[in-house]
Amino acid sequence: MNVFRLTGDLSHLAAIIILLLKIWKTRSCAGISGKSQILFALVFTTRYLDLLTSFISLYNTSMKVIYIGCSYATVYLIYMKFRATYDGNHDSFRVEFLVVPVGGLAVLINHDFSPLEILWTFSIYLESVAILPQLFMISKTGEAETITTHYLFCLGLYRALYLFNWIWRYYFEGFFDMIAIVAGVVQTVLYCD
Amino acid sequence: CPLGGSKDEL
Repeated sequence: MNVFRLTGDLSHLAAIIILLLKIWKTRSCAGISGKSQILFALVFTTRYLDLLTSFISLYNTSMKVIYIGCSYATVYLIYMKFRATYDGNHDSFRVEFLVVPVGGLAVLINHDFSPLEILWTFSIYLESVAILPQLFMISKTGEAETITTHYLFCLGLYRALYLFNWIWRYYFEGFFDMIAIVAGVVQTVLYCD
Repeated sequence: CPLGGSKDEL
């Protein structure tokens, strides 16, 4: 664990909590792309299946449970509890144009052709484009509430910090994961705008 | 950590 990864995880956690609280307190999900939130829930589900198979640390396990819990809670709030405030007309990004190519790429380019590894690779590729429906929705509505921009900033910051974490780990541990790094660069670039 | 991927990361 290094400072970049810890601050990255905390920034990610902050983004997830900011969004959840915003929807809960305002009792509205106006301006929020439900499709992006579904994609994030899918990212966490496919990435954290190893919760069932391996224990790395209390921090690792608890953060994974919190991420999965909050992402499904957010999806629930958007599509169930505050469904009336969901702006489906502007949330019109065709997510199948993301999921299908990402799924294909995960089968073609991965570290190991095993189910868990392919699902992990799928989640890495999907996470790098999961925000597109949200960015698309903001471009259509032409506006983003202040809290949504804070959410996007924290979310963008998290993967940018992970890039520094990977530089750190390569330099000090000789460790690097090209798939995570390339997807992380793509993800960070998408947030820059 | 397991083969390849950075599985100790979130």
